[in-house]
Amino acid sequence: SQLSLYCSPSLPNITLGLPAT
Amino acid sequence: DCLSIHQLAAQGDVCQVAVHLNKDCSLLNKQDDRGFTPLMWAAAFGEKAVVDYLLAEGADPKTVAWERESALTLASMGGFVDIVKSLLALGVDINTYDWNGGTPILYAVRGNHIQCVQELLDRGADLTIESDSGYSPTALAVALGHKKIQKVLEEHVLQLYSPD
Repeated sequence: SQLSLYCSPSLPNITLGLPAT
Repeated sequence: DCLSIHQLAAQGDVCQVAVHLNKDCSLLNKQDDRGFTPLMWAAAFGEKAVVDYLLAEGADPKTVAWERESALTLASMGGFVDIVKSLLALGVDINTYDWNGGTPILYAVRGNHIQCVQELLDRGADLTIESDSGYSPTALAVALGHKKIQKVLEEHVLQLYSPD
């Protein structure tokens, strides 16, 4: 995730792009 | 002067953070519009000096933001192992989970931060907790191809079952 001073830090979707188990 | 206490914390400017807190001590645990405190911003940006300062001033390390993001998960995602250690020393929940079932160790695995993974394992992180999409830390390491982390996790499990 790109950190920016202009918006709250965010946590990414843990498994973005991975197939569902 | 235009930056919020959160942005100042993220910039690592301990002096400016101190000046602002001296003027208004309620800023210490002030949550922004997504529920993030200055401590969380500093943890996310890896600003250890600010993290230490805020904790010394009594900032609450256990506050979670609106989607349950925490300083520990933010530090784990960034691989900031010194900050992870400081937070764990204060008794924060090592298995805290957020909006997508993400735990600190899942984020450390996702970010490929081997030292963070090791620290969390040493402190007893639960390896059985899965994300909402069903990935355990080991499954995530395998899926992402993080082989060194996979090895660390597997060795940890082997040690758990070692007769010694």
